[in-house]
Amino acid sequence: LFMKELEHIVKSYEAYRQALLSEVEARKQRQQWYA
Amino acid sequence: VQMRSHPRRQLKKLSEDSLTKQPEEVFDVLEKLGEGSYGSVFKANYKEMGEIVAIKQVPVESDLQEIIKEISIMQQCNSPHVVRYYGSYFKNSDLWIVMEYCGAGSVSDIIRIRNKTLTEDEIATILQSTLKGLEYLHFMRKIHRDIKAGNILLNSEGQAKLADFGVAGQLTDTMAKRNTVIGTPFWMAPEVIQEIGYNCVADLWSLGITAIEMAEGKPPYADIHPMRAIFMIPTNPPPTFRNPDLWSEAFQDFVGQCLVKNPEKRATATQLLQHPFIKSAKPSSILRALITDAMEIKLKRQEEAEQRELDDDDNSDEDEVDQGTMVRTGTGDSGTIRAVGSSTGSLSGTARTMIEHDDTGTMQSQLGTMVINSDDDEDEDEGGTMKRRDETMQPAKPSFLEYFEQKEKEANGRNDGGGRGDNKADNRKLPCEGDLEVVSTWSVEELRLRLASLDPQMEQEIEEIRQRYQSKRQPIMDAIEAKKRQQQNF
Repeated sequence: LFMKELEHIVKSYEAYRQALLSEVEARKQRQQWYA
Repeated sequence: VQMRSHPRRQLKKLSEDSLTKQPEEVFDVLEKLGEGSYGSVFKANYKEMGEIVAIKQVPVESDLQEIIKEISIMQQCNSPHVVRYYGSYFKNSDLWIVMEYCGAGSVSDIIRIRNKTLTEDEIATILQSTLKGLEYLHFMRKIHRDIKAGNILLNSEGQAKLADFGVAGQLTDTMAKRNTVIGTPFWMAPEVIQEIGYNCVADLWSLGITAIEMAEGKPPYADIHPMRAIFMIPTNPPPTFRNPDLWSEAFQDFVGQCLVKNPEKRATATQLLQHPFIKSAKPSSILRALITDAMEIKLKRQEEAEQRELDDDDNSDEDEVDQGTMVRTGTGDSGTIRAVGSSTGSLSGTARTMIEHDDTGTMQSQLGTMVINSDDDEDEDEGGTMKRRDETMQPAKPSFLEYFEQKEKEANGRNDGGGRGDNKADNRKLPCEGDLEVVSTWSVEELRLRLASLDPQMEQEIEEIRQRYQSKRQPIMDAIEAKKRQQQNF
């Protein structure tokens, strides 16, 4: 059960990290486009 | 062979001190007595008291649930007619179960070793002790479910004791009749075979079959295939002696009282103890001659086997030479039957006796204990723990999700649509899965802060659940540690 919860947390953070990175990348591209 | 002429000191349980030591410090293992249904049985000296005990060594990988059931039933019993349980040890990959030693072995061992069936007097004496054991067991609302000569042990004083509770069952008030097909086919009561539910008197049918077994050397139908016997037992009239003229009316009547097909009309152990055949039974001392005889033959064969081993490397099994002609004692002239020795030659004689009839017999019946329906379902139903386990198997929602949901609600309530005033990284929890669009509403600076705080935040969450599980685990670990301090013995 502990391992299940652990896996769930790690996966959630990973998904969140990817979302943040994608958003940072999108903003960067948007800035370049505006520039 | 030396016989004890005085009653033994009654060992009830191993001392606390003994249970904290390693088993080899407590016992001198003397010799292997045989193979039981789950492992090997050894004779050992309990050094502290100078008492001989039997130790069943069961590999841990075997069906521990059955073993635990057996231990539990023995542990609850306190009767001179039931084999006593003294304690258990875990040693490497084996469970050592220390039990009362019955020096003469099982009744079927004695018949096999001597190649002689028993006299009526001997049978009556054994049946009397066995009935006392069954009366006690049934009073405790337990069914043995595998009564046969192989599971009746004799100590060196000739007292018979019930053994091998591997398939025994406990009746509960809500489950007065069990419906698990269990036992050894030839000894099984019709109602057990028919799976119509049975209770304690099923053991009395098996006792009637055991009486015939002791008298004739084998149970009825032993010469036909067990699966065929299973169909015949419920359909045919109750079995009787092959040659009734050889047996007294009292004995025949006793067997007749046991072998009543309708369990409601079958006598109970208490009633059968009042039967004239049992009431007139002689004291257990009359069995001493037969026990001495069996032990001497066994000793002689052991010496011969050792001698043969010295002579050549051929590993002769005692059982392989044990194929002489079996003759009925007493009236004698009843034809000969040929007995093929047990495949185990065990102390407890735990079933699996192979009996072959006459020289032309083609049938070798495996008289092993069979379990058709498992008790597992019953146990689970009784335990009522499944639902609870299902609940706990659901992974709990991580605290961060709840926290974040709450935060998001607050943020939406403020309707600021972008970066919030409170940008402290340690307060940032994760958005819900599937709700990651929220990231698009944050400023670049906030995105970078959140990314930077991600790893410590995750580590913190992991530490929180680690601690939560540790607090759940600790009482269990403490209990295990307490057991370990007793060297896992009980």
